[in-house]
This record gives sequence, C-alpha cells and structure tokens, in this order.
Amino acid sequence: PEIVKPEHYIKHPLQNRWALWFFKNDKNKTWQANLRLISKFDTVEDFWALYNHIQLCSNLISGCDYSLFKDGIEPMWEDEKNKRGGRWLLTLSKQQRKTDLDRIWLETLLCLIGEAFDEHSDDACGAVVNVRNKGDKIAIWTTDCENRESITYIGRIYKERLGLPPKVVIGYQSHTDTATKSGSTTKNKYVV
Amino acid sequence: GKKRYDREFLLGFQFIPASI
Repeated sequence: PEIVKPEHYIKHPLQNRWALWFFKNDKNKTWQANLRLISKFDTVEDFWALYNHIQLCSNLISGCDYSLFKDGIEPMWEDEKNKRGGRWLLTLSKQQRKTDLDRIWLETLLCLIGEAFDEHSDDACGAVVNVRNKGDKIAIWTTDCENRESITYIGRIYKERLGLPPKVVIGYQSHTDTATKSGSTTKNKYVV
Repeated sequence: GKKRYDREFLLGFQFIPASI
C-alpha cells in the first residue's frame, strides 16, 4: 500500500490558538451585544478556511470591525491582558480602502499567526480593523504600554512587513490615553 | 521551539484544499 507522509495529512499547527471576532454597529444594542465570536483556529489550514470564507474588510459596511485575538483575550480594553496595554495604530485615508485596506489587514493577520515579532510575539494580544466612512483604522494591540523594548520591536517589524517607507511614522497609544482623551486625537507614547 | 511561519510559507497554503 502507498504510504502517505505525515506532512500530507497533518495540518500545520500555529504557536497560538486565535479567535476571530466581528462587531456590527447596532445602536439599539449595547457595545458588547454587538460583538460576536466568529470562530477559533490553531492551524495554518484552518486560518485560510476561515479567511477565504468571510467578507473582505473592504466589503463591510461602515461601523463594522474584525478583531483577531489570542484565545482567552477578549477584544476590549477591559480584558486583563489589554487593560495596561496599547496599540500601534494605522489610520487610512478614504482612498486607501480600495488600494490598501485588505492587503494591510491580511499582512497584519499573517504577522500575528506566524509569530513575526520573534521573542516579543508574546506581547502581541491581537489586532483590530475598524471600517469607517471617515477613514478605516488597523491596529496591533500589545499587552503592556510600559514595555518599550517589545513595543518598538513590534512596531519596527510591523512597519517593515507593511513596506512603509522610513519617512512614514506610525504611533503607539496606550488604551488609557485613548479612553480618556478629550479631543479627537490621542498622544503617541512611542513612534517608529 | 516557537512555531514561526513567514508570510510566503503562510500564503502558500491559501488555496490548498483542506487535507484528506
């Protein structure tokens, strides 16, 4: 009989199990009621099965989010792993929804599930994309906003993976600052 | 060790049907 090698039937395990969440803005419901867990996966093959099955970000209506977080971390500031953390934030122009949004989100997902941030990958909690008519946002969330070394390492690798030129600066903001801001912008704690 | 995968490796599986 033909012998089938294990690499032909064993799926490729990821370092972490991940959960994909979907948020749809319904003003008649609470924020938490608008947040739904879509599915969890922990292999490369199951990631693609899910990714290929769902809508691209650019097809979502304004007010929707996708969040990908490590299993056990909820995609909200209040979670124990997020409450002292912050995010590397990319703000996209309206034009970039057509040209860049889906590409950047997929690259963000691949960075996370592939553990692209080396020994600092443990600091990455997840990522969020906000689809908004005024401008879409993509962010990588990390667990501790005081962990400068990990945060700047993650930021540099992320910027490199997105192919952003050196003159483009991205900023990291703590969730506390974002939650308590008074104007429309939050001050950057770090930049790369 | 850590299970790390680079983007090309991951992208290589996008259109491979789920195994047997």
